[in-house]
Order: sequence, then structure tokens, then C-alpha cells
Amino acid sequence: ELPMAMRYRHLRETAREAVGVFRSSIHGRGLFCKRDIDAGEMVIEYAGQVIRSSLCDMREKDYESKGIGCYMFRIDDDTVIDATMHGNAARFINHSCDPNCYSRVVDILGKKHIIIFALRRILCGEELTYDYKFPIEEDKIPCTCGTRRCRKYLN
Amino acid sequence: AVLLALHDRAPQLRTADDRLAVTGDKGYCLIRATHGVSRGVWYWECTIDEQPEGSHTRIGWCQQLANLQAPLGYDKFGYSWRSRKGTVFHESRGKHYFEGGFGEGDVLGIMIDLPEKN
Amino acid sequence: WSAFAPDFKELDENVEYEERESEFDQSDE
Repeated sequence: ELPMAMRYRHLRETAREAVGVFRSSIHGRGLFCKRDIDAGEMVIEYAGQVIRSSLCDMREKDYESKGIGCYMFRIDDDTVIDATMHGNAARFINHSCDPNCYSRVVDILGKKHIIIFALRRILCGEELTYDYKFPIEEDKIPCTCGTRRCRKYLN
Repeated sequence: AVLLALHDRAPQLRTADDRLAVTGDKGYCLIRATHGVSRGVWYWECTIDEQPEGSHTRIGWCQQLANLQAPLGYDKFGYSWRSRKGTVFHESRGKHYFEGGFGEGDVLGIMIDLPEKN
Repeated sequence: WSAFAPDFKELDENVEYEERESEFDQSDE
């Protein structure tokens, strides 16, 4: 029930203790929670470098040429968060077709932030996942979430 | 009259009321004029009213498809002349063109020479 | 965990990226 900005301030203090990175069965690395999380709670911000979307293609090519995985999240038509080289643990959140979290762009005091919220109560130790929104591209990427409701492909 | 376009520009650019001046900041982007040409020799002039420390312009000609969120001369649809060092750009490749560059107070003339046919 | 990506810089919140003057240039003269 608290205002978003107040919840965000609280998140800044707590996110670090609440989550950690582990070897995930979904994909290489993943994010898990180190304490119980209530439904609707703010879990972590998808923090990174705020770049103009016209820089995305060049950066993607650059990361590919260096064999670095690309961690980007679109805020709106013009702006993207690039967490590949500057970011926090949220970059490791995996996709699931049956997620326990969801992502929302929230306006905090005039600035847009991508925040990951809990869809339901999540017990300590569970992997945190959300339903990625992928750009529509020609080649299909197989989904490895392994849930019964899996859509088999990421885009 | 040929003016700076309101609907053919990067939204973050600010055009003056008379649509004869444009101001931008924080990252290259593009504005086009309301009119284009398709053949013959054409020439347009502009004046650099202000150029604060560290800011630059890239001025020239481009086709309809030049990317509005990149500097003129970024892709194959545009040809530009940069105020810093007077370099000319096309497809993101800079070539030495004019010693020293241009800046505040300069009047620039930008000519294009197109074939009469096709 | 930041060891997973070499030269990775950990952030607590978003950082505005300042574009370089030559951000879009492949070759500059």
C-alpha cells in the first residue's frame, strides 16, 4: 500500500540480501531468493546503463564479436537498459513460461525504472523468473524453462 | 518556403518558432528540411548561431531513409560535414576534408550536384 | 557474482550513459 517511490527506496536497501546468483537448471546462471517474498513485493530493479535504442544494434554486434551474452531490457521506444557490462544481479533472471515474477516499467520521481515484482508468494531458495517479452525475430530460440506450460520457443 | 520539418526529425530536437533554427543536446540525431531535390545542382546555406563547448554539428544532404537517431553520414543515406576538424562522413567513415573545421558565426554552403536524368 | 563477466561494473541503480562525440563513427579520418 506504500507509494511506489517509498517502496523503491526500501528496495534499494534490501535487494542485495534478498537475492543471489546460482547455477540454474533453466540456463547456466539464474537468480534465486534468499528469503520468503510476498506476492506483489518489489524484488529487484533491472539496473544498468541507460542508452538510446539507436545504440542497441551496434552494441549487440560488439558483444557478439566478443562472445559476451547480451543483457538488455527495453524501457520504451527510445530507451533501453543495457546491463551487459554495467548492472546488477537482475541481469541473471531467467525467462519462464510459468513465472513467479513479472516486470514493470515504473516512474519514480520522474525517472523510469524497470522493477521486478513477485507474482505470488515465493519461498526461500526458489528460482526467480519472469515472462520475457522478446523482439519478434526470424530464428526461433528454444525455451529451456522446463515448465508444463512451456511455449517451447522464446520468441 | 523551405523550412525545418516538424514531422521528419528526431523528437528530442527543438525547432525555433520560425522553423529556421534547431537545437539539440546529449547525443547525435537528425532533422530534415521540408523539401528535397531530385536532380540538378542545388545549394543551401546555414549559419552556426551557437556552438557551446564540446558540442558539434554534422551538416549536409541525406535521403528520406537516413536514420533520425544517428548523426548525418552514419548510414549510406547521408553525407555530412562535421564542425569538429571539418571531417566529412558517409557510412560512418570519416575522411579529412577541411582543415580546422567550422563553428559559431560561420556561414556554411552545402552543394549537391545530381545528374539531370534518372 | 560479478566475476561472471570480465570488466563488469556492479550498479545499484541506473546510470545515464554519456555518448562520445564519435559514438557512431567507425573510422574518423
